[in-house]
Amino acid sequence: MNLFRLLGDLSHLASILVLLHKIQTSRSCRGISFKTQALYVAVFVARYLDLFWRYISLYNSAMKVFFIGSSCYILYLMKYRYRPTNDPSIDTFRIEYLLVPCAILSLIFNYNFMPTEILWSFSIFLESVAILPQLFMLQRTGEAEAITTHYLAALGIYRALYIPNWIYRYFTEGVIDPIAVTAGIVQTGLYLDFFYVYFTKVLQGQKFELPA
Amino acid sequence: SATPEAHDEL
Repeated sequence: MNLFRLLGDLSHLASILVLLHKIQTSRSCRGISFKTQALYVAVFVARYLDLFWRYISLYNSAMKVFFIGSSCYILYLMKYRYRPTNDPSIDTFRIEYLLVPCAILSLIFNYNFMPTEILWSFSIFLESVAILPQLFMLQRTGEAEAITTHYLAALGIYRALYIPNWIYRYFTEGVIDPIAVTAGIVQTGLYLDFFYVYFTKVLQGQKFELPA
Repeated sequence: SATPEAHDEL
């Protein structure tokens, strides 16, 4: 565990707490893509169910339980408790365009051709693009509440911090994980446009608005 | 262990 990874994980944790806070205090899930949240449940279940057969540390297991639990809870909030505030008509990204290529890629690129490893690869590939329905929705509406942008920023910073973590691990442990690194770079890249608007507008106190 | 297959990252 190095500082980049710890801060990355804490940023991931913070992003979910920010999202829960936004939903609970505004009693609304307006502006949040149900499809992206559903994809995260798929990502976490596919990757973290290994907590039943792979023990790494208490920290690792506790985080896995938290991510599976909180993502399912968010789906529940969106689907049931705050259902009237969820507008599927603007959440129109076709997720089969993500699921099918990720499934094919995971059959080709994995560390061992066995179900658990294929699921692991699938979750890595799917996580890298799971934010697309959310970004697509943002693009369509052209604006977002500040709190929603804080959620997205924390989520983007999480993966961005994993990159120096991998560089650090390469030099200190000699280990390199090509699947995670490639997908991680793609994932971070998807946030670049968002980061630009976030850092130049939202953090300067302006509203998050995309140019028409 | 520090191999990619160890999957020790979140």
